[in-house]
Amino acid sequence: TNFNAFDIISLSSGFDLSGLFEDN
Amino acid sequence: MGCFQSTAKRRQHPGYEDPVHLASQTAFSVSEVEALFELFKSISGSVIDDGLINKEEFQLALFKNTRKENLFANRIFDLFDVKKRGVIDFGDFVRALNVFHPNFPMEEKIDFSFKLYDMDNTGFIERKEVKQMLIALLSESEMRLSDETIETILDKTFSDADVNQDGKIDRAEWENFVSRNPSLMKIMTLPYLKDITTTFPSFVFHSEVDDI
Repeated sequence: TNFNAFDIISLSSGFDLSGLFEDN
Repeated sequence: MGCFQSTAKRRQHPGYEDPVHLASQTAFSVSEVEALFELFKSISGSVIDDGLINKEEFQLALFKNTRKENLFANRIFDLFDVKKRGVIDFGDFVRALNVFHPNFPMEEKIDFSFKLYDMDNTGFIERKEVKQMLIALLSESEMRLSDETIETILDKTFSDADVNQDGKIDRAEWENFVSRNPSLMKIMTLPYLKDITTTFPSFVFHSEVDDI
């Protein structure tokens, strides 16, 4: 595999903060 | 314009800080800090209207439901919660978002990302932590990898990142590793923070800010 673990981890939706700015 | 709230009432919010002061500490303008306060009010009042964001409200804002447990969102929340009270006040909220601003110094972004992955706060990113995060991500995305493949990915990662081969990644090794893998820092910059008042007009509309 050519991926490192952090490449994979950084795909998490938990890091996408754009939801904070959308209507609640 | 919009729904008016007096400055005196705003000051009743725990952690409310003068926007001019917050703007002077961050890459945000005064009007952007004012707009962020409108956003903060909306999120902090979504479950318990106490002027503070708890973990449930943070998850609700991110995912639009409170049942989606996410290790990484929890970790981001923990780092936003600077005072370690289990809640985020307005000052913490603005200063933490500032870390993700395109103009925030890369050196400090690297520092934040290191803390993000150092889940046990030992000063090192340990193999067991990386394995835990990897398994959490695979579970989140419903991907299945054999244990052997996971160990191979960890072996490769640590042979690249852990220069002194002591089984854990220290701060200097992390900086060196991300400088060779700059894509890893993409999550630390939210380009739209440079222009929040036009990118996300829905919450700005209710602000009383005049200069936007």
